[in-house]
Amino acid sequence: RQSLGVPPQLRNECNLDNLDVLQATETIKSEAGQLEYWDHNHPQIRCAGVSIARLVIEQGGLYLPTFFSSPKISYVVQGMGISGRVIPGCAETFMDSQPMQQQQGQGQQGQQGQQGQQGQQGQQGQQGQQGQQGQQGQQQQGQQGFPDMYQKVEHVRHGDVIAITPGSAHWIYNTGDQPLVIISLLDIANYQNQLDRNPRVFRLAGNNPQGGFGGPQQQQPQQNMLSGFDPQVLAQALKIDVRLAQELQNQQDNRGNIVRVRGPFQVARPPLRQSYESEKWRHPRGPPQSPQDN
Amino acid sequence: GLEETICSMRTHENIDDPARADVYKPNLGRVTSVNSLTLPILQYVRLSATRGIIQGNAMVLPKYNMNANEILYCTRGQARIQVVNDNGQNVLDQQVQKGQLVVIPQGFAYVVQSQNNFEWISFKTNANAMISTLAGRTSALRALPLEVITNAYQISLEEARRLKFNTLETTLTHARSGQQQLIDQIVEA
Repeated sequence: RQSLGVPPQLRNECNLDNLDVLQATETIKSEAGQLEYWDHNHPQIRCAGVSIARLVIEQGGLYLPTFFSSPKISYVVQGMGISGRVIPGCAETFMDSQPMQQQQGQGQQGQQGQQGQQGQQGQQGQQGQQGQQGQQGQQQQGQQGFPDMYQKVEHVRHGDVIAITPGSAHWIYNTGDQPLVIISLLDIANYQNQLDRNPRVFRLAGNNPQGGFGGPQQQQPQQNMLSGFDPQVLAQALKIDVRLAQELQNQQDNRGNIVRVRGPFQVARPPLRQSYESEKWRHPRGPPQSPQDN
Repeated sequence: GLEETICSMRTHENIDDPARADVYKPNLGRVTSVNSLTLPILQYVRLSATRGIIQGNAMVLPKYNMNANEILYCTRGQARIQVVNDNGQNVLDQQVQKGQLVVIPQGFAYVVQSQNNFEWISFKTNANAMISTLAGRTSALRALPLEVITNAYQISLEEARRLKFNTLETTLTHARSGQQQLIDQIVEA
């Protein structure tokens, strides 16, 4: 397995007589941010058996759900946001408080007015619905707009270290007022990566017309996982119509992997701890309250 | 201490016994796995296996192996198998018949559509192989907020709801006939 994917001229890549200061060598721009990569074939990086990337998500940008075949560890250099991970088999423990609006993008006022109204209506509708349990219950409830449910959503902010296991898709949304910058290391020599020593990125959504990173075989355009399936089969698996299945394949979408969210990002999240004690520590306001407040 | 456990350790487990199924759906089929939790010796060899027996109209929902490569070997019948790589390219879309095998690398998504009573054994290169499904009640899509889905695929909230909640199964589902799809499209319109 070790010899897989290692070009012959690099096989003795651990000659470390001289070390270099390395810059990012490749940048892939998206609608609301960019991904910068260090060449993972560089002898010193190859010797370490890793691949390194810097993710920059602009304000209001969403890094689409992505997973890797290797474990990943990241450090938040700047900014703050919320992040979600998919861990198969775990329950959807987070739930919206209000049924979501039928159509996005209405004005706040309209939304609230409607929300109030629809919420009740929805609920009444639902109660009425519950009276009619039966096979359709679930789907009709879907139609009625019951509150959304999903897996855990966490706050991330500068100073956080984040660990992601192989195969676990995660997404990040920038909630702050400055770019969210995250430096990540992919441990491609880790035994959990069962493929070769090329960093492979799997996308659940989004397309990357500029292609992935790292070497010639990665230069072809990157599409999301669903685009490779026959739309008919996809429609049968998801119980949706073929037209919607084709939409999922994002063929015409060239926004890249960090997209701009239009309108409010209505994902329920727990309140923040009181505004990050360490912030206060770094920027004390005014004289200390009492002697022990040094 | 190791010698003692090795000598007395159980070395085999029958996974053809229907009563042992991990996933079972009448008229569709069953799937049974054996891993280091059910056969401890697998911990030493870091391998596991999955046995599948599905009827003619069944589909194994699209999924990917999170931490293992898979070798899928057909023991009876035939099925259409599609495999998609990390670039989202379809790297295999063929019929697999008795006696043939397919290699499915870690992370590559694949779907199996039985064509007549498809039976297989899969060997996985991890003692605790994990999968993540792309459709169904325990799928990755189900774990995402609707907001992420609407923005990711540029679809409406209602479409995102259908995407997320329509398929109730977790592993096996009916592969619907074209007729049914047509009805659906009319209803949609």
